[in-house]
Order: sequence, then structure tokens, then C-alpha cells
Amino acid sequence: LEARLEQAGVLKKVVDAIKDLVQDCNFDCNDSGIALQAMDNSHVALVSMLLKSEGFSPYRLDRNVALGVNLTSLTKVLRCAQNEDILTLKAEDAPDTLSLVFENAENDRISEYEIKLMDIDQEHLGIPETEYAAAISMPSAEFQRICRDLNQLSESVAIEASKEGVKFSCSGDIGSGSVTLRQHNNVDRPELSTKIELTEPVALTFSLKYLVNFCKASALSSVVTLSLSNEVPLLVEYAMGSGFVRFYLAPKIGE
Amino acid sequence: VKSQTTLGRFFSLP
Repeated sequence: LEARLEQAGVLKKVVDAIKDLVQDCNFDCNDSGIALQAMDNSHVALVSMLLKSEGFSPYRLDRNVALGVNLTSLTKVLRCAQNEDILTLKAEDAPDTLSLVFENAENDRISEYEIKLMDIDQEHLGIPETEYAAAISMPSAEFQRICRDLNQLSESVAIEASKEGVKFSCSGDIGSGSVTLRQHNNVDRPELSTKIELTEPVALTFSLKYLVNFCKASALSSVVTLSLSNEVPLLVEYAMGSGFVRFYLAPKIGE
Repeated sequence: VKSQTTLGRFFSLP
């Protein structure tokens, strides 16, 4: 593998977004790019990430390879890169190590690091194609604020999407709270719009602890999309120029 | 009272 990324910051943000959810995971490298799928220890949340091969220049791969990485180790090495550095990932066919090279734009500094790889036996879940009943896109900063605010009052949030809008509500020991967003279109700054596509009303309850964790991906994209259907996991997606980070969260269900 | 489900209930292992 040899994959060169114009901005090291992209990989730094991706790893920052997922490192608190999963510790060890495989970066699966194939013709479509570098992909990752991993569940948290409790099997409540799952992250699925793709950095498309088009996002790298060049992207050279002789044969598919899985790079078993400890994300804490990778974070330490990525801290040694500036966001604007050019990052090159290199690995052999049956690698023991992953090599990371950081070059500044002026081309007068080259930093070379290696991290040890591990064998990770990871089960990949089959995620069914789902026609979601509701898809809500909103500013990622707004979603982050809502999750943090409501998490002060409660462990859980109810998300209700209807024609009127989307309502996030919670109640806890000290009281209760809710935030309702209505659809609106910001012509000048589309990334600040809230869009609600709905085929039927949805009401689901989720643990805020995980949602707050997902929001660490807000640096990747100014827009987040929530896809919901009754009684199925929530999909939270942050789209990047050439790839995505998706989180799935199992709902809380009444007995 | 609602209880937390896990993803295995919705997604299949290969």
C-alpha cells in the first residue's frame, strides 16, 4: 500500500472522531479505498468509515490488506503531523508495521514514523439496506450542542420527527427539557439549513452518552444527517469530500 | 421503562 493524502488533518479528524468508541480496529485497504467497521465493547454502537481511493493521490495497492491498528498508538503518531502536512501511508503485503510520512507543503521537512500492527479478528456485521422513515440534515454544531445540553439533564433522549419538525426531549432527576427544530432553508449558507424528509412519523429513544461521543466527528463536516425508522438503529452520518464516517446506535425499547 | 438494545438484534453476523 502507498496512499498519499494532501491534508494529514483529514485522518487526524477521522481518528479523533472514533478513538473513544473503539480501541483496536482493522483498516481494510482495497480498490475502493481504506475502510473500517467496528463496534464498541457494549455492542450498542458501530462506526463505519470510508476514505475513498479517489481522495488519495496516488493510491497504489498491490493486494488487499487489513491493517490492525491500536487507535491510541495511531493518535500519538498523528499528533506529530501538522494538519496541513502531506501524509503518506505505506505498508508491505503482509505488514508488521504501518509507515507514516509527513511532509510540510514547502517540502523542506520530512518526518517518518512507524507503528506496530496487530492481528485483529474482527466480525463484520451485515447492515441491511434501509429505507428510513425520516432523514434530518442539520448543522453538526447544532446537533452537538443539543446532545451536550440534554445530556446534562438525562441519560436518554427521545427523538420525534413529524411534519411539524424534529423534537429532542429528555427528562431526569432535576427536571426536563426539549429542543424543537423546524425545517428551514438558508439560501446564503446552505450548511446552516435544517431539512426534514419524512415518509412517516418516527419516535425513538437513544442513550445520550453515545450521541455525545459521535459528535466528536463534527470537525469532519458542517452538516450531519440523522436517519431514523421506528424500532431500528439510528444512522448518524458525517460526509466528507471523498468518504464518510457513519455511526449506528441501537435504540432503547420499552418492554 | 425502556431498556438498551444491542446491534446484534438488528444487524446480522456473516
